[in-house]
This record gives sequence, structure tokens and C-alpha cells, in this order.
Amino acid sequence: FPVAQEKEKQDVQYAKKYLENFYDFKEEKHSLFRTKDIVNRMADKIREMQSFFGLEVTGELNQKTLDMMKQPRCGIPDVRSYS
Amino acid sequence: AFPHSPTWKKEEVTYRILNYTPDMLQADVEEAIARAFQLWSSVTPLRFTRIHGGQADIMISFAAGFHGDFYSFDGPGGTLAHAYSPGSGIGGDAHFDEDENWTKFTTNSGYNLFLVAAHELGHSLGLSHSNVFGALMYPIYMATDTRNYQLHQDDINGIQALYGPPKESAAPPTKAFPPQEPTDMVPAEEPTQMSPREEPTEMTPSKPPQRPDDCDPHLTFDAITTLRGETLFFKDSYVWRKSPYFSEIEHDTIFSFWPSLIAGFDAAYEVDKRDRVLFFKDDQYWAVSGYSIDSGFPKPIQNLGFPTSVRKIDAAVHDQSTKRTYFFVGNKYWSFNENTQSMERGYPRKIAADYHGISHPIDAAFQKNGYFYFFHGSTQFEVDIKRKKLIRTMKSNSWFNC
Repeated sequence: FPVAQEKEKQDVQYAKKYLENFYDFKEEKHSLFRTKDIVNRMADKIREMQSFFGLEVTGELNQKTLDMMKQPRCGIPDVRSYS
Repeated sequence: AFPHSPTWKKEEVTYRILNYTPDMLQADVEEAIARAFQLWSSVTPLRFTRIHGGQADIMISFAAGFHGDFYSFDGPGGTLAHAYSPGSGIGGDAHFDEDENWTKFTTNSGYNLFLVAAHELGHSLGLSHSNVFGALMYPIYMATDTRNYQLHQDDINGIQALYGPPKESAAPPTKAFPPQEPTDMVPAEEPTQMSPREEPTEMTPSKPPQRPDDCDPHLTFDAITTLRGETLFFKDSYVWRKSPYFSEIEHDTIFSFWPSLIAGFDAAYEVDKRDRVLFFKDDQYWAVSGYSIDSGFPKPIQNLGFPTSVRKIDAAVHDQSTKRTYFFVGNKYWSFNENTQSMERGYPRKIAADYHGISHPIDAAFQKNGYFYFFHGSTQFEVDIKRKKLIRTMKSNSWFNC
């Protein structure tokens, strides 16, 4: 479903936290190419998450993806690098 | 499985319940945990024994926020619980977020402990998450009728890949438990699991009706609503989704959007300012925001001000300009003030008195660009909202590019 616009910034922060918790996303604060690098890596992680849940794999934080992130869930990550 | 596929290297595994949630009776917590273990023991050689002191293989506890490991809980909602893969120390342990409302029922106002425990104990035994929708090890909580709950074949395949089948027979049993508890705490007995659905994983007795063709001239709808600029048309379990951004009509199912809602809506409408859609079925209604169902639902339609003689709604439509919602029942309609959350005086009124030329009962209705669209059978009526004047009639599927 389309996004309710006023929530967009909060949604990005929420998504970032979700991807950190469950998809091993790391925001490296000292990268010289920080903004673009983070955006690309976040898009990759979004794609990974969308693929896992059978959503359309776009790499974009659309409403369907965001709503899936907000579903109550288990705290174990979905990626194999969890330890 | 987890990295390196850790498993218990023995068939007798012990567990201990360290503390209890105040949300449930202790006996109900113990029963939920025991049933969860039984689910897994029924399909593997594993046997689970409860101990009451000392160090068990699987230590089960309830805690809120930070609780001594690196994975703090997050308050109500979000993360519900977590568990560790088999191993010594914290290995195998399961933690449940005490900030959740735990329940033995299947309800929209809490989380069923048996379901969550069964999932977490899957981790305690070495399973990671499954991406198979409907599997127990799917990471998202799915409110499901837990009477006669059966593991998904994917769960069985996963756990038997780690431990093999049970010793007594090669095939897993078809029933894990006798019926144990009621399904809900609210007065209405409504199943929370939708049927039919696209990926059947449980027994449903009858085959759902086939999706009608978009351009079937006799196409009728149960309910129609707008949602964030899109329009959703409902018939049985099927949804036609029309977006202003795409030319094609998308085909979905109710289950794909709201798994715990029951197919066969009577009515639906959107209050766009509150980003809410209300669904009606028989004498109950639900409020959703996007994919999320608001807690505390379903509620009886009498909460909106209907007399007890009204047992279902035919159709509903919200007028954004006046903040009024109109409910249609038989040959009459009510006006509901969304600001005061109360029915307006002077209603119900006869549909024919205010909307000339509109056939009733009205099956479905929605509002768009200053017009109401009323549906009666395979006919659609376009009505100017302000003047309450019939502009034209069309086929019900005029929106589907036929």
C-alpha cells in the first residue's frame, strides 16, 4: 500500500533498525562514501528481506515492506550470520 | 538451521520454567509450554522432561527490556521472544518478552503463548527461520486457531533433517493434541485463521469458490473500500486492487493482506484522515491501518450505535467532506458522525427518500472524487454526493478496463 507521507523519515529509521537486528545491516560511520554506500547497502539488505518474505524485490522501502517490518515477530535474525 | 547446525546430542532433553508471566495462570503457562514441546516430540525421537531445580538444557523465562544477554526486548509489540540454539550455558534457553500480553487464547489483543513457545523451542532444538508462509518457524507471529494445531510439513522436514523421525513410526502422527481451550476471550466466537487461503497448510473442509472473471457481466461485490488512494473490491476471499499508479488490476486475496480476517466481508470503508479502514462481517467489525489490525477488535457493531435488531451491514461509505459515514441496511441507511463517534439523530432514513433511483439493498459502496458509487447486483450507480443526485448507471466492473 502507498506510504502515509508524514511518516517517511521515521520509517527509514525504523527500517534501518530492523535491518540491523535481523539482516546484519551495519551502518559504518567512517566510510568516505558514507551516504551513497549506506544507501546501496541498505537497498541490498531490503532486497534480502523482501526476498525472504516473498515480497516484490525492489530494494525500495515501500509500504508493503515497511508494514512487514512492523509485524510482531521473533527476535532471532533471519540471516545465517547470526551468532 | 543455525551455522554449523548445532543439535542436542541426546534424546532426553530437560527443561525448566524459571518464572511466570502474570498475564496467565501458572497452570496455563505450564500447559502451553508442555504442548509446545509435545509438538516437537511427536515428530522426532526427542523426549522432554521438566525439572524444577538446577540447570536444565532449556531454561525458559519471562523478562522485559534488558535481561542479561545482548538482545534486549523492546516493549510491547515488535520482538516477542527469542531463543538460543542447542549448546551449554545459555544454549537452548528461551526468553519471552514480559511487556507483551501473553494469553492462552487466540485473540487480537495478546499473543498466544503456545504458538510463540512452539516457535522458540524450534530454535532451542536447532531450527532457524523458515521463509515458508504458514510454517511455524516463519519469523512473523500469525494468530492461528491452536485447537488441533499441526506442524507445517516444512517444520517437520526441518526438524527431522536434524533429528530424524520418531522411533515408533516412520510417518509423523496427524494429530498432536486433543482440543484444549477456547479460541477467544471476546464474546463473539470468531476463528482468527482465515479460510480459504492461497497456501493451504491446515485442513479446510470445502474448496473456496473460484475467482470470478474481471469482465464477467454478472460480477457482484461483497464490499468495496478505498485505501490510501487505491480502491479494493472484495468478493468472497478475493480482492481486486486498483491503483492510480498502475493500469493493471492486481489480483489478491484477503488472506494475503490480513491473514487473521475472515473472508466474506459485508461492508468496508476508509476514514482517510485516521488512516483506518473498517471491515464488517455479520455483527462485528475490525479496524485496520495498512496491514495491521488494531488491537481490541473485533467489536460488536452495536458499539457504533446500531440497535440490536441490526445483525449485519449491507454496505458503508465515508464522506470525507462532512466526516459522515453512511451505513446501508435493507431499505434504510444510518449516518454516523466520525468526529463525535455517534449515530446522528433522525436516522435511519429510507434510502429511496434521499437517493432516488438507487436499487437496494446496496451490496457495496465507495467514495471517489466527490461521487458515491453504489453497487446493487451487477449494476453500479454514480451519485453526486452533495446533490444526492443519480448521475449515471454502469456495470459493476466498469473499473476493470473491460
